[in-house]
Amino acid sequence: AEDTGVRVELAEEDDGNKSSIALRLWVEDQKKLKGKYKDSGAIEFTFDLDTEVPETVAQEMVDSGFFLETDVKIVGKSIRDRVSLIKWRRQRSASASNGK
Amino acid sequence: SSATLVVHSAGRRFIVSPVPESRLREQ
Repeated sequence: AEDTGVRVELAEEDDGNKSSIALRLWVEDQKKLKGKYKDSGAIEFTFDLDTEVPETVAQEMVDSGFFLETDVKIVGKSIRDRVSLIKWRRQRSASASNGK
Repeated sequence: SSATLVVHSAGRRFIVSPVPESRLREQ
């Protein structure tokens, strides 16, 4: 995935079944963002792979004061990239199981 | 550890905690 300066990782091991997963997000390289986030920490939240949209969570982070509106797209993209990877991994392991 | 809970009006819960030093990239 593209290096957005915002790191998103699983906050728990993915069991491959639950649609709701815990993610952790933090600013890894603030130079890639327009706002200054020197003192921000890691933000942990749950995300539903089936029903939720990454950009909505990014907007809620803006609303909550974690990010500036100007960076909402890059935060949304960072979440979207990680969510896509998680879904891809799940599909791959599902097709591997079916192939047996 | 010092974690802070922030609840968005839509109901989502954000738990904020310090990023471990080991996870921060060299600037």
